[in-house]
Amino acid sequence: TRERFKETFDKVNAKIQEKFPKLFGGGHAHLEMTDDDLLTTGVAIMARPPGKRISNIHLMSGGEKALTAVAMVFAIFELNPAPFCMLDEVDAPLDEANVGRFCELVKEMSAQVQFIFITHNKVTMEMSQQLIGVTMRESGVSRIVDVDVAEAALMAMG
Amino acid sequence: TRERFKETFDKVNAKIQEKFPKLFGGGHAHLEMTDDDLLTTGVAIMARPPGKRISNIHLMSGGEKALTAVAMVFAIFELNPAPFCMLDEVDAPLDEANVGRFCELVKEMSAQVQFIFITHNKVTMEMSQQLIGVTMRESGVSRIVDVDVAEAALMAMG
Amino acid sequence: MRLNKIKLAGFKSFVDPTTLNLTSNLVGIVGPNGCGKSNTIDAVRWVMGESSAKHLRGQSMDDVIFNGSSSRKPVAQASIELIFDNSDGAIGGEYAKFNEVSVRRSVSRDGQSTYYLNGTRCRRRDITDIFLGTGLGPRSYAIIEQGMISRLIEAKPQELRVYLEEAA
Amino acid sequence: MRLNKIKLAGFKSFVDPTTLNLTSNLVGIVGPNGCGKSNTIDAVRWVMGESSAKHLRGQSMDDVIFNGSSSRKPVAQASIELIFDNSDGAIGGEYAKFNEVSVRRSVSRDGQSTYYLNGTRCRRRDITDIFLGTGLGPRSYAIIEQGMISRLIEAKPQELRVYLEEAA
Ligand SMILES: Nc1ncnc2c1ncn2[C@@H]1O[C@H](COP(=O)(O)OP(=O)(O)OP(=O)(O)O)[C@@H](O)[C@H]1O
Ligand SMILES: Nc1ncnc2c1ncn2[C@@H]1O[C@H](COP(=O)(O)OP(=O)(O)OP(=O)(O)O)[C@@H](O)[C@H]1O
Ligand SMILES: [Mg+2]
Ligand SMILES: [Mg+2]
Repeated sequence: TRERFKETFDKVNAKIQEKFPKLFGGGHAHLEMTDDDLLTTGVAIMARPPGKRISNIHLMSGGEKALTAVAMVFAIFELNPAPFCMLDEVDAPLDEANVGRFCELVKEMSAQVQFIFITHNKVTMEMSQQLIGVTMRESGVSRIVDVDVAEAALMAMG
Repeated sequence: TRERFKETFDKVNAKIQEKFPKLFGGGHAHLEMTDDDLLTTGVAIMARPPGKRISNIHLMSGGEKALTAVAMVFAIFELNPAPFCMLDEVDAPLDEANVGRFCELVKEMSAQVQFIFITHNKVTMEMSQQLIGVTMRESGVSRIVDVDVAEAALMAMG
Repeated sequence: MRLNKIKLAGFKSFVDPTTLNLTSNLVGIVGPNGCGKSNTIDAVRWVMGESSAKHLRGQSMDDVIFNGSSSRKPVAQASIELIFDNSDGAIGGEYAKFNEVSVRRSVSRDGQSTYYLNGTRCRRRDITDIFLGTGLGPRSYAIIEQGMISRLIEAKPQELRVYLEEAA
Repeated sequence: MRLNKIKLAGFKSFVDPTTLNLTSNLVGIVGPNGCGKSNTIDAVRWVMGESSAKHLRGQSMDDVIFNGSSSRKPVAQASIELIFDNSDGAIGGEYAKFNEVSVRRSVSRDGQSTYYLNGTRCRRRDITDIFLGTGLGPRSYAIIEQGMISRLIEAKPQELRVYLEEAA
């Protein structure tokens, strides 16, 4: 229905405006409707990293796109906030500064949400309070072991 | 033409069988035709990482897919080997052991090919003999500066 | 409401019974490429009622059962169990009085899935019902798999609209 | 044959004349997200004759010209020059005798591209001709951009066939 879509759009739009500057250390992002008709319009993500001009997400760099998409994911997540959130390697294309801000936001949200994140990134590993290592010592058979960050670095060596 | 496609297929197939075990530290990969008709057949990449069963690339893990695709890229590159090869962040989803083998293969190939690789990965940075740092101190304006690995780690901090 | 444990057995590469004890709100899962990390994501999605094999990176529903390795034979069934702390009563209805709620799904080679709530057999619908209002479910944004970020990035305006509508 | 220098001016975020001196066979390019690394890839592709704006992450061919920032006005033209060491004569034909071969392309706001070989104006066709037999060209596998790996991974059998045929 028109109202329902508008309500969802507005809520996610408000949330992405809150999340984006925390992830980018500044700047701004918002959602735009591509059409006047609420029943048929598409949705576009417009973003402006600090110091840059606003553009459609499609025109950003690889890492900027990924981080903007993370802001969108968290905004949609908060529509219907679940008790936990599982993230699979969302930090892969991010530079260290962006990974750092991503970790800060996850820590902040972890006051209410349980985060389970898969990562190869050492900075992200360091923010965890519990690290679960998965190994395949025996061909094709996964086992798990609790690890600390130093051990995780070794395990990443495969 | 049928002959031309068969010739290309066979050459790339031979090359991927050579590159894959170097990147994975073992195992095997090959190309398969999905059809008997050389004019219309599709091509599938079949791969078997060490200790695992052979499967279509689509059934592999995120990092295994990426590394198999790198084997394919290098195989196709060697059809018509150019004097240089530019790689943009192909190492992003790889664990440290795989990045290490990727670097070894690039080093080996660099005897004949000039590699220019964009990366956020410290292991990859360490294998370079020259590091060019790109910065955007002034909004929207890129500048470059020669860096050593320690400086690069700082620059990655944004 | 919090997720305390994930128990896997016979599920993809987790052939042996395995328990992930989640003792904190910031849990990292690490390990080499191909060791099974994303399989844990598939596991949680699956037990919450995912009914499309391709959202579990398979072709048919029994693709989640361990299908053998060079050292092990395939097995006949897969099971995933989630154990929730429900002392805040967020899982409502008849389970609101339980401090711990366990949700389990198992599947056998014929593709037949069986669901259990606190050990008692139930229908898939009962599982999705207890998650109503908790933000959880197979397509919830609580589970962001490898490749979801790229899909969002590449989404055309109409596709992005659909993502918003599905999430509402 | 080796690539000695890449000179950029007015090209995307490289508004000021910039020279990348490549002094080794293992050159890493590093820096924060969005600082311009992938733009150098676009630059090399472009000067070798890329004629499709979307392979340069733009919508029209003049999208490669620096279009301004909070501190700078847009400029009127973009130029990329590649300087090759040709002491092995790999670049053949009339340029075989030159130890150094320079390939340059510039474009102005009206979308008109101009090509130069060793400073002399030429046609785009002359550029692609000197690269024949060297493995280079805008669609060569010598340039693997961000996202190419994913495209290969996702390729259906028919698409993979096309990649093979194009590369031959
Ligand atoms: N039904 C099954 N039976 C046995 N093994 C399976 C089954 N399904 C998947 N696997 C195995 O699980 C492994 C993939 O695991 P997964 O995708 O979780 O890796 P990962 O740890 O996420 O790796 P990456 O870091 O590369 O993303 C593959 O080796 C695959 O062969
Ligand atoms: N015509 C143009 N004029 C000015 N700036 C441009 C132009 N085209 C692109 N840019 C800018 O170049 C930047 C993108 O650079 P690029 O894609 O090279 O980043 P990157 O260093 O590869 O980052 P990542 O690590 O995230 O992949 C963007 O900020 C974009 O605004
Ligand atoms: Mg994975
Ligand atoms: Mg880039």
